[in-house]
Amino acid sequence: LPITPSKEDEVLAETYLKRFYNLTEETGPTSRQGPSQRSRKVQEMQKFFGLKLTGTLDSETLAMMKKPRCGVPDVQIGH
Amino acid sequence: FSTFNNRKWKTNQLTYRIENYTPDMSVAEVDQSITRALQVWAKVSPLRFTRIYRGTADIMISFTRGDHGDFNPFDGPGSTLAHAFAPGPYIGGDAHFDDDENFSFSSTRGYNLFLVAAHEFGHSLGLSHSNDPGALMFPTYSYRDPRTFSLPRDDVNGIQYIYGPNPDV
Repeated sequence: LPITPSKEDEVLAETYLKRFYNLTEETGPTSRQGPSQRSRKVQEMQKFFGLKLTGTLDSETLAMMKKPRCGVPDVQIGH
Repeated sequence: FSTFNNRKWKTNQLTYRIENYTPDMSVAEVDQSITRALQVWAKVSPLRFTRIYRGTADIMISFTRGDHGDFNPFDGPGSTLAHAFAPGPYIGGDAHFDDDENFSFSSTRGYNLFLVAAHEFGHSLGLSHSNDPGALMFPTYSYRDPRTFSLPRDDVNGIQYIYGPNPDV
């Protein structure tokens, strides 16, 4: 369902994506083309968990982010 | 299943050491949970595990909380339950359990240590997260009865892809 995430949910998502999907701080001018890095990371996460690829923090995505889990990143990042 | 770029142990004879214990369970319960969790993988692969009580083991097991010196701090109750490192020297293979969680032996309250440990040891042996929701290596915790647990096919395929099947079966 489309929802407006609370401030807490935004913080949770930010922490989650940084930790498990290598979301980095975006600096410099904002690109006018294509989705944001955060949206791409949300999609990456949604794809991994077999969720609908919306690129936004819908209720299913937030519910998955709130589940207890292993601390190893889902996407392996280089050393 | 997926792997850490095929990182694996060069030997099938691995050692493990339990460095400390959680207050949530008795020593015997922790020992049994850890031993069983390793046997889950030994049953379907050529890997064999020997416990040591001093010195550095391939798989060092500890209960810890918050910032514990590996640049991957735990986050208090809930969310992250544990983590483990892919095969390798030093911290490689080690498994850390967040002692801000409530671990259990056989009840459905808290997080079953056997299930969490079996997942983490999958990482210690070279498996990354699976996107199969039924797999042990799926990243989120879900309770299943430890008494009747059998390693799901995706995980068997993963460990046998890395190390081959159990030659004794």
